[in-house]
Amino acid sequence: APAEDAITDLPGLNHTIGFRHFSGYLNGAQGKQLHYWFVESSRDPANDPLVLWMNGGPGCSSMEGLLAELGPYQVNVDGKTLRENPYAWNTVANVLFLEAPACVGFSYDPNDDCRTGDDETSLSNYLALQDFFLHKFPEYRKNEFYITGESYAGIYVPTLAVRVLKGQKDFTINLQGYAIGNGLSSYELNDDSIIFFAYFHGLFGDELWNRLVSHCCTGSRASKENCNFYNSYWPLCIKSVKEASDIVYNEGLNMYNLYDDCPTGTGGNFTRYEADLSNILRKHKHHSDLLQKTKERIVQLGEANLT
Amino acid sequence: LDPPCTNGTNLLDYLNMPEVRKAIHIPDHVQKFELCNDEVNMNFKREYDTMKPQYQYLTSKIRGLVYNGDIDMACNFLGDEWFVESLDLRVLEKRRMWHQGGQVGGFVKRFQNLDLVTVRGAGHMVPEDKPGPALKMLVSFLFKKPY
Repeated sequence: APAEDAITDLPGLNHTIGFRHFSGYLNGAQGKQLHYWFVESSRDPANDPLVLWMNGGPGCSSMEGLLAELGPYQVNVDGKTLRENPYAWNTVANVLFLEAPACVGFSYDPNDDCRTGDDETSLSNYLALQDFFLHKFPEYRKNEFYITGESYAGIYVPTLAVRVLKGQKDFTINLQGYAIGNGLSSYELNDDSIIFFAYFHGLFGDELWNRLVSHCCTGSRASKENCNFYNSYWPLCIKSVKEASDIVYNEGLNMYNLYDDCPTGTGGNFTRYEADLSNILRKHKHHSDLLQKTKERIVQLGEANLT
Repeated sequence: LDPPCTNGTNLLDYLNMPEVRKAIHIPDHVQKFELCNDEVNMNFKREYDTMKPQYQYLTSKIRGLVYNGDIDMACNFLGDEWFVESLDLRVLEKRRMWHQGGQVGGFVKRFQNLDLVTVRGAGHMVPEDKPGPALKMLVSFLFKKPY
């Protein structure tokens, strides 16, 4: 383990911990420096599995995972002190938190170039893993390794896992599996299913539901096979989906936890897990524009009898 | 781009303390910490509509776990359930309840090399919303124990 990356005195940590922890940088593609924070297992670090964790976005920091979700210490509301998390994942595994891509959190690009995409991100993450296992922590190369994450990591995790498996001839990592929580796996299925989810949870009633089924589904029965809420070009379907989407995403419900409060805080108009949402909105913006242009054209043509 | 209905002020305050930056070896030239970077997000090239080919490859090689807090609406459980079902994997264990702490933790259905799990009453951030059930689920997956 790199002594220079060892955390020896973490501010706000007022309880004793039974594990080592490290923070530093891993080399990604084209000189990108990806910040990592590694917490060893408090049980048996030499033999416990190693779990990589990534939060989503794209563009959001995995420090959220470390300090608010599954890490061994969590930040108190005072923003200065830390409390113990008895359910930390490092009670059973070594956990590596990686901030990616460059420019996220404390990760950086030496040329301040923050533009990237899915493939370059997975390549950088792969190179960072090589740096971790070859140079920083070679003693962990034999441990069982798992790639995990949440939300837009539904893209990060599989693309990275494929790279690791396909690169095994040149660089062997003991990859055993992957885990993805509330991940984005398909834009189409995510967008189609949320309409069913919302109706089944009572977020809107039969009047809107019947219109959705009538305008977006073939046949009289709503099912995932029969309905297309995702990319219909029927104006009445688009209009109904927009109404439903507004209820789900824009009218004050906590989209991350339907039954939780919606505290005001640092939250903005967009979301760190916006992958699905931005696409819904982008698609609807396109559809709305189309609808608006169609309406204007009809008015221009004076086709009052058009139905 | 910080998410609505959440408050990350404590994380921002903590990670931007100079003594914390020093303790975790962040060089002075590195930017101030933000939970989400809007420049990255806005310019990010989204190159995949679906992860189906990746899952088809991965499930032929290694084990996987897809889990969902069942009251999240950003990436809802039903969409991931449909996605996993669409892979047409061999079913090893029919959908059933799993338990933690004397309560129903959620539901699990196991396929060849892929476990599909819901965490009852959790939102998007499962380990934060339901830490006990989340840890049990992780242990079951990592160490091949029953859910």
